[in-house]
Amino acid sequence: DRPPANKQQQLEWDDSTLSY
Amino acid sequence: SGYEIPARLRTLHNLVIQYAAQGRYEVAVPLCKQALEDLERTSGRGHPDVATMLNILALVYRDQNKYKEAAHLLNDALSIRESTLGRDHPAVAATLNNLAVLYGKRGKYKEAEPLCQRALEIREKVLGNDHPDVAKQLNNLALLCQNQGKYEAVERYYRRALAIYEGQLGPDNPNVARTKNNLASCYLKQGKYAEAETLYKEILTQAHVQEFGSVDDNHKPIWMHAEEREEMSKTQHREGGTPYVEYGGWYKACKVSSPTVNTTLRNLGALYRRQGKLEAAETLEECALRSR
Repeated sequence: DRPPANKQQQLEWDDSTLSY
Repeated sequence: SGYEIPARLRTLHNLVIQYAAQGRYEVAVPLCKQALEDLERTSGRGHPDVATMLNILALVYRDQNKYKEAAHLLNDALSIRESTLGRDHPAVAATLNNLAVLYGKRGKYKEAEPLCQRALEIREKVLGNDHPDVAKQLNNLALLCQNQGKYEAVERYYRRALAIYEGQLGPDNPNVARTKNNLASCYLKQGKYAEAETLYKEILTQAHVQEFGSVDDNHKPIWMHAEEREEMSKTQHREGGTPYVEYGGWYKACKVSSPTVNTTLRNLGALYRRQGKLEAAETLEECALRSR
């Protein structure tokens, strides 16, 4: 019973911090 | 907000990015620190430019996996932005989000969650409840909750994100499949295999519809082929093997279209395998291999 191939989910960085 | 990054900071930012990309942190960091010192002296510690510079340096630290140092800088940037731009400004939301990411990288999910929550509230207030950026924030929040095993919350957040993406960006938007995939992962963790299976099939059907326009007897999504092949292997004695089912070029289509579809093929394949549907599993796994 193989574990499902779940892609590693990553928290998403907000690049807009530099545009304010 | 009226605040614009001065040209010299933009230039400096680009320079720092280049050094960081080359791994030349020993150049990038002192450059940032010097600029920060100069800005603090000339503009004062609470100036928005200082916040921008703190952000730039935080990025360099983040790239070096120095999450603690990066978080320290972002906390300073946060206070400056809250006092200069107001507590409900998008820049404050962005900074809160990035702080949450840094905490998350260190496994501090419990500390990260309220920051992410506040970022969400700001975005809802500023952008409205159905804005795609709200969905993005929900996504991060869901992930933080997932790491704490708060599956009920995870489901709620992903469902909301999904509704926003579907409603605002349409069923073909890649974020829809991605979020469904994430939600399915959450179901799997709880042993809700049937719910996960439904979502995986939805993703594959949608990818099929996107490519062929419809589902009919001549144009079936790959999982229907897989299940038919499974049925055939059960009802017929296989002598010399079942002739290979042609997928109507479907796998070619999913090859370029998205890594999410590929992941979905493998995940649904694993679910089939779990149920002992080995032919069906192989069909999807083969398709995933071809499309990789």
